[in-house]
Amino acid sequence: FQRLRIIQVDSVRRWMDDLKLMTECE
Amino acid sequence: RAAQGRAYGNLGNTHYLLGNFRKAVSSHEQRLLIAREFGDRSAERRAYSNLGNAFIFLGEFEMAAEYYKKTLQLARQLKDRAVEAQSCYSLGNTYTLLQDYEKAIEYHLKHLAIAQELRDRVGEGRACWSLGNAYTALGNHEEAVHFAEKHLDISRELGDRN
Repeated sequence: FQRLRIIQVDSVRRWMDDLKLMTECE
Repeated sequence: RAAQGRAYGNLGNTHYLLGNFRKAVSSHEQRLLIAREFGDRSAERRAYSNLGNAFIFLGEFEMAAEYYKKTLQLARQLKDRAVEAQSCYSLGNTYTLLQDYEKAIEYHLKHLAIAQELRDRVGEGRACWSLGNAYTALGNHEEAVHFAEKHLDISRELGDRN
């Protein structure tokens, strides 16, 4: 169960890594 | 006043990239006010996206979800399918952070449908990855395997070894 929880967070973590540099420019 | 709006938008983005998320929110709120004054719906849509992103890093996921929903609504009005897909993906991830997996699935499925329509294989792969994880969290292992297999197929096709 713990391992599944870690995998589950991984796709969100990847999204957040991309999001850090994502800005909608003027 | 229009230039002031653009300056607020640029300031908000710079604060965001520096990790100053409170200041980013303040600037984007100002940008939003000016966009509304001018009836500039594209600028309004951008401000909603930027506000949603900043609230994610502030850990205020409900606020992020509200702004992403506004982004989605405007993307539909503006008939921008790529932005619509991106908003659905953001909402799916935000509801995963909120541990509301049913809603996460709802939005990831919407993202998947648009990614397929736009023939965006990277987006489709990410949607399948996210769906596999959300179904796993709900204990729906059949659906989880289905999407994990689709994710594997697409990753192979794209040469994504990771």
